[in-house]
Amino acid sequence: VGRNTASSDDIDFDDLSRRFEDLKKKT
Amino acid sequence: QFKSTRDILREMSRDQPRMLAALELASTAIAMEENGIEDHDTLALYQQSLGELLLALAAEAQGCRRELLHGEIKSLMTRAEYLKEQIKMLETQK
Repeated sequence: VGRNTASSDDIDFDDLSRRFEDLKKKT
Repeated sequence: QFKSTRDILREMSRDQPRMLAALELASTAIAMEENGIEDHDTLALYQQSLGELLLALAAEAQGCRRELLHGEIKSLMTRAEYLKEQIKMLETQK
């Protein structure tokens, strides 16, 4: 129950965004 | 399994040209990396692909495609982070 509702979202967008921003920084 | 996930996603994304294009970019980046081209161009392809895929994920409704896309993004992110580390190491050695 609730698996298909927005409140059960298990995606950590903050983490993905942070990793993506790190990736874009110059080496 | 990595390839098949991308193939399934491609099949499920025929209605989304931008997502298809981003998946193609990811395939190109992986092919370049596997051919030993571990440079900024390959990293740029990963970045471009991930940028589009993250936008697609944010807009995607709950369901199978969303879960597959999430898994694909995590795999690509890990590959890109590893590649960036490799590039950094090579540049440090120079």
